[in-house]
Amino acid sequence: CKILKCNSEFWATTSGTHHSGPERAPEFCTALRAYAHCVRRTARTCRGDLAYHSAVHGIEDLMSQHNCSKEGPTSQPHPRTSTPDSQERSDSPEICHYERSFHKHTAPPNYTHCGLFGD
Amino acid sequence: PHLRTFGDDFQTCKVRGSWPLIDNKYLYVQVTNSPVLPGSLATATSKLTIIFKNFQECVDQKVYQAETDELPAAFVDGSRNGGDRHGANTLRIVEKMPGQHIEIQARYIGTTIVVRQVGRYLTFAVRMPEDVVNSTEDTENQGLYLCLRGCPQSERIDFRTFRARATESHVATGGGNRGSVSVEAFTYKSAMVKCKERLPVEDLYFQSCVFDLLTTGDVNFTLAAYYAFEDMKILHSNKDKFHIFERTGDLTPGNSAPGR
Repeated sequence: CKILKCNSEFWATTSGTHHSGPERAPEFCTALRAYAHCVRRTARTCRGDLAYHSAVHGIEDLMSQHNCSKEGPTSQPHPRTSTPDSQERSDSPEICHYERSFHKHTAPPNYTHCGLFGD
Repeated sequence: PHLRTFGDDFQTCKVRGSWPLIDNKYLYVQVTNSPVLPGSLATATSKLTIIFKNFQECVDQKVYQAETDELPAAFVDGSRNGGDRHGANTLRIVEKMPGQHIEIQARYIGTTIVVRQVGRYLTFAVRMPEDVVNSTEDTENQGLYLCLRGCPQSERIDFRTFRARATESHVATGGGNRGSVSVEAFTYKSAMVKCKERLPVEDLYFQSCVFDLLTTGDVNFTLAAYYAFEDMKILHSNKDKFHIFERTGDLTPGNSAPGR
């Protein structure tokens, strides 16, 4: 259960932006939504964990205190990365790109398929 | 379930319980198959465990687990990528259709996996480079690795004997209502008509569909065969082998290696 990772990420991103009053700092709401998204992902492995359930309730309280909407961005807009697939950091080591590292030595790899279905 | 191996052999196997579908240096996949009807020899996949072994500075070890009605879009530790290493994003889970269709991309080993739930059971498809396929730990020991070596002879079900019996008896075994699954009794002919709706070419995917309707009466298996064929078309690199047919006159029971 990785709930503590969510907690630390949230506190790390909001340490400078937390507003006590009801006025909502948009980045605080964004951080809250990201926190909620992170906590949701741990649901399966954290079910029954007190830290998980208090995080869920804490998020709801903070959301209503700051009038944050549940829908909205969960991360600050980043300058668009030039790589075609933003999911994949372009600086991943070469060894982690099979096709690239394979190409260097020989012809493209020969792919095969296996499938299992039905009864 | 029906198995198409990396070598394009096509087999229908009992393999009840847990069996290693893939077992090499980088990846371990285990399927758990349950009888489709109490006492039936025919089984289908109700649980799937995939272990991505940790790899250099790319990925930590990651475990993915799916079972009927539980097709998560995350690894068991809640993450959706390879962890904290530098190349972690070369392993990721993509949710195509919540609860029905996920894809796992393992770029560091050039591998793509598709897992679906169709009706009450799971389907699995993988595309993998040959040298990754053959990177088994123990080359001399012919361990079980169904995707590479197929099912043990004793676990195979032969279409032909089954079909002969089905055409003689004219009525299939399926029928009645089982829980949330609507089933009907098919004859060999009506099963062929139903399968033809989705699989117009009478290849081994079509034959599997007919077999499944006759043994279960559950029309969801028509979709399972259809999606298996669709996933194969996306993942297989040789379009001349999309359709494979039963080899006529082959002596080995239950083995339908690609015909001419």
